[in-house]
Amino acid sequence: SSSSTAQAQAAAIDTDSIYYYDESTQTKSQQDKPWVNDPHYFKRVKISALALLKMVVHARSGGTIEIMGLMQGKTEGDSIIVMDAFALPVEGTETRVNAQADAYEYMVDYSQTNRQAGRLENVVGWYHSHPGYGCWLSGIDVSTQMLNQQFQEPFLAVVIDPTRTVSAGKVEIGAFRTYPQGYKPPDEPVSEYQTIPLNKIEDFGVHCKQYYSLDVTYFKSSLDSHLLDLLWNKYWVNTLSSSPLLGNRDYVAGQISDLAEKLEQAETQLHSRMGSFLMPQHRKKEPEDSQLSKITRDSSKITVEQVHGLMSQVIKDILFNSVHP
Amino acid sequence: MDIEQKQAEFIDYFVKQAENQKGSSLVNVIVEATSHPSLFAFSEILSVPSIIQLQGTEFSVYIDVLRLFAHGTWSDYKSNAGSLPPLVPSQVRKLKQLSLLTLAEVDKVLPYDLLMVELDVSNVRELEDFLINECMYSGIVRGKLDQLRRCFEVQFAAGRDLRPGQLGSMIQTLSAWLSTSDNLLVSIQDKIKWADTRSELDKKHQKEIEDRVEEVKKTLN
Amino acid sequence: DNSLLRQVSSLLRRLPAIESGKFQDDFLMEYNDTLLITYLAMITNC
Repeated sequence: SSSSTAQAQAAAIDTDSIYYYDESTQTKSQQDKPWVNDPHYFKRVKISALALLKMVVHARSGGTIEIMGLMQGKTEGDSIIVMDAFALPVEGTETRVNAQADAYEYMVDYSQTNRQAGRLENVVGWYHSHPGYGCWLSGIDVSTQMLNQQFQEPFLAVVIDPTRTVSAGKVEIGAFRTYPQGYKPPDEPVSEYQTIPLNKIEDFGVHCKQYYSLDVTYFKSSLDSHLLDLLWNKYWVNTLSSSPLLGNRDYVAGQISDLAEKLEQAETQLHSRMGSFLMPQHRKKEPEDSQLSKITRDSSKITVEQVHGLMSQVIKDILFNSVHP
Repeated sequence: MDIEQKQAEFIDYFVKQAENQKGSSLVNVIVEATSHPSLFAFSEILSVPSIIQLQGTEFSVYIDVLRLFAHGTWSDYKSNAGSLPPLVPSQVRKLKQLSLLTLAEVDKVLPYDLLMVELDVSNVRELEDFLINECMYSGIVRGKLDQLRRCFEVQFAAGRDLRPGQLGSMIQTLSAWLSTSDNLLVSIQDKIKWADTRSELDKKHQKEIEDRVEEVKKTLN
Repeated sequence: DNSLLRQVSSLLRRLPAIESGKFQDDFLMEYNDTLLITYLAMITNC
């Protein structure tokens, strides 16, 4: 038992060592600026459990309104490590060009107070939410991030979708960095497919080549593990009692309505094409991912989420409602 | 669970008191226990040898009182009031609280009319005051008062002492619950196996189709 | 253990958790809606 305790302690020290902030290493990294010559330099993001929790709770608290905040942390080679996050007193980040401007004074005050309190990490990025429409950067987001990367490197953009988080049962999060103006990125491997609503698809498509996504991983300290266990002990009843079927009704209705519009659009396209009258050699090659196949994938995704919700309801009904004393 | 933790030390206290007393002094212990505002369980006290020895003595009526508080209701007391000693107001309040727990055992939705009859309460205001102040605040019951439908929806009620013969039905219910859960687990595992098998068959089928398409393309070329 | 028996008795009294006509109606409606979505998704797949 003593050797297992020692092993556990060693594992805890290994996990907790990431929390150590080395001022000299960070200063050297700031001086060397390895990201200047390689737009693709940062490839990974490590987010602490605490920062993730705070960001997701903040995003969820905004409801259908976009919220925004900053992240504090450090860099380690080609990874950006996010240790903590704090909310900014702004809302509706997609509705104006520079929503951050309202919070400059707050940001400066907060950073100064943090330093005084002994928190040495700098601001390494910003996060905002896209309630219900996926994790990607809009035109406004891309221009904001480009500006940040010009003057505040290293800087990261994180997008969280709180509505899809509830629907899917896992955190919908994306971390992005933009390319410099005029840079032509090499052909990227296809990123994970996500549903984009029809009213946002243009904004998504125009700017999707101007940024790349980073791999996101998470870490937690030994104290975090203990606290999360306690939190689970307190809230497991609420977690099991809730149902995405009931809580996310509006979102699902919106998704189905969006799907219907996309189907109409696809049908119009198919009818207007002269494909059936052309000879096979004149027929244009079908793109790999036709609109109809995307729609099919979207409908499958919606259905799978609904079926998951129904399964949990049925299981709870059998377990707790079918037994009579 | 909270109510059990709260009354555990009082049960221990009164059991020790009962063990150390004899004869007439036990009567005071019984009266004190049945008047205590935070004690709703009396099986442990009932099983103390010195209490059992009161049977057949001049104080045996107090064992009946203790049994009444362990298993009975206010209506039971009223119908046997002649053979039982008079109760002090705190005992009356306690017995009414315990009567509510008995009613909640049978039905989760308790109409105000039934409660007013069973608890000897003359109006709705008095009933609601009793339910809120004496029952909900003491933690023995949790629920919702529906004034429109004039009923009390019980979400949680503390358990009373078990009556003889109740254990059998409890074991039956637990067994039924266990077999339901086991069957559910088995069916979930079956469904997982079925889904895996279907997925394998679909992949195989898709591969066969693709191979055939390639074959036909080669033949055409 | 009388305390444990009382707790078990209290727990068993809570079953079934919900038993009402309205709940059954809502539950079955939810069930039907999900089955309908599944059916529509299958048609879209085809």
